[in-house]
Amino acid sequence: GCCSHRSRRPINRGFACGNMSHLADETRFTVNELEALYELFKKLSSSIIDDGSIHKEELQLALLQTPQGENLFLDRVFDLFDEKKNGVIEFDEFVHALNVFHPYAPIDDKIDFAFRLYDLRQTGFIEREEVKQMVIAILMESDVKLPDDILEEIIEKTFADADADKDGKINKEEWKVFVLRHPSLLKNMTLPYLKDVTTVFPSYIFHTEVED
Amino acid sequence: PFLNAFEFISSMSEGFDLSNMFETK
Repeated sequence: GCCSHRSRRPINRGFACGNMSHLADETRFTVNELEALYELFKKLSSSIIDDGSIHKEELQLALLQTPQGENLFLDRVFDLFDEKKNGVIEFDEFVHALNVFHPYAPIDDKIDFAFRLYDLRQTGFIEREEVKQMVIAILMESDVKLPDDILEEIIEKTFADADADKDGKINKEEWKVFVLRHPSLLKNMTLPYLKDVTTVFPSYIFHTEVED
Repeated sequence: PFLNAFEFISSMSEGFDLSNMFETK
């Protein structure tokens, strides 16, 4: 196990071995895979401020290749990773969130996570205004102009499809029915990399000392 | 053709694409 190496060479500096096996118990990852993820975590968490936590700018740098500027989606992803709401992502939070993105994670967990991403104001509903805000944000990001009436029509049709009780907002049940009919909406919720994180990233294996 | 707003958001938003995280050098 990982603890037997502790006296010889320090591994997972900043994250205790016991915690590693605890994380392995509560997620789909093995201790080996967690060690590989820890290498990734160390890389991300030291890219700007080397303090053992991922700051929003660091996540932004990793996902958008720039630490600057506002990004609605990045903010939501960061908020969902930051379980403790202390403004940084710690390793256990990183692992908990990535666990949902595991190819074998339950689809209900993915559906729920996606719902929370889109529920910008965290009201328990995805509202029209929120969907509109996200579409507009993407149009701005990609410098695409779309006439207002076309935008309204897209929102209108989306809600006609998703908002079964026609109250102008999508609740969790409606969301579930909707995404199961449009499974491609969950594509972003699965990271194939996570299935075999230790072999997909041989450079991480180099630092890994645990054998299966 | 009907463009689903969520389809648009999930396929276009880089901030939601965590795979980028694994491509950090």
